[in-house]
Amino acid sequence: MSKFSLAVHGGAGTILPKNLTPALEAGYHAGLRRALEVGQEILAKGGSAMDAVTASVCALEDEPLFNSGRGAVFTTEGVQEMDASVMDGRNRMAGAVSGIFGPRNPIRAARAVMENTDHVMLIGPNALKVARDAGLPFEDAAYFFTQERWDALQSTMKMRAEGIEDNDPARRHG
Amino acid sequence: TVGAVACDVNGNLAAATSTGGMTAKAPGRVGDTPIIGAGTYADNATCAVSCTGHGEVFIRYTAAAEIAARMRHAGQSLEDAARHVVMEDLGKNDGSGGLIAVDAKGNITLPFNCDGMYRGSVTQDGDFETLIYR
Repeated sequence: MSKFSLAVHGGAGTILPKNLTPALEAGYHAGLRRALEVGQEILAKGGSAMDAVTASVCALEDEPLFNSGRGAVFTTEGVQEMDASVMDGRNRMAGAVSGIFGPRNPIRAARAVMENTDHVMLIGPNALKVARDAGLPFEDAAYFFTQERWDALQSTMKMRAEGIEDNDPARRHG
Repeated sequence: TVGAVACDVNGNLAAATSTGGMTAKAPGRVGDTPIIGAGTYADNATCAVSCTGHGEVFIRYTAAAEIAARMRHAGQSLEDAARHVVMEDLGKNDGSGGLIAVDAKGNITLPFNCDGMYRGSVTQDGDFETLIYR
């Protein structure tokens, strides 16, 4: 028997350190903690690493503070495109989806690709079909929209229109 | 971008990563998150890895799989392999960001080469930790 362990990361899109208020910072800590707790609960009961990472990422996708699922950032065209992947260390099985919109938890769509198809990555309509066939919940645009992400898009587009160069690497992070 | 890596009581590893991409990205642009070996990787013989950062550079350096390769071929520890990839391969080539990784002994490492990374970990001993900056 091994000792279990779990780690998570939760990126917040374009947010610079100077804009991080104490309240916002507390929200990020709480969101990370929740993601750890759901995964830890699975591992403590002898559950699999795959189930733990899936549950933890679902918790992060459900939290609008983080840039994935609900709270995902917007493209230049004002839409959201989501990517996700999973890999199982037992057998190198893997699943991924890219450029999708609709499944509440893109990570579960990626896992459905791994478990229910012969493929590793699917995009577009066929990725969504795999998610639907797996019975995964879908949400509409209102569920995924957050004002903060929309404002960040407008701010970035305005900077670009004004020719302002921003070399802050944080803007290139997901 | 969000992600998780885990080692269970049977020594099995897994990794998961999910993202909305970059703010104001070009439609159709895909970063490292869904690319197996770049943003996500798991193999019980070495490690499980989930990355976050400047995706194009993580893809060019196959960041996640490179950590496993260093462990497998060079006999490096998880921490040494991850640190090299983040600080040298990525950090010296405009690849800002970081990653989380775990090995089959349950060791965890969370290196990053930028101002901060929103991250957390828990062990079987129940030691919860969440961090943003160094």
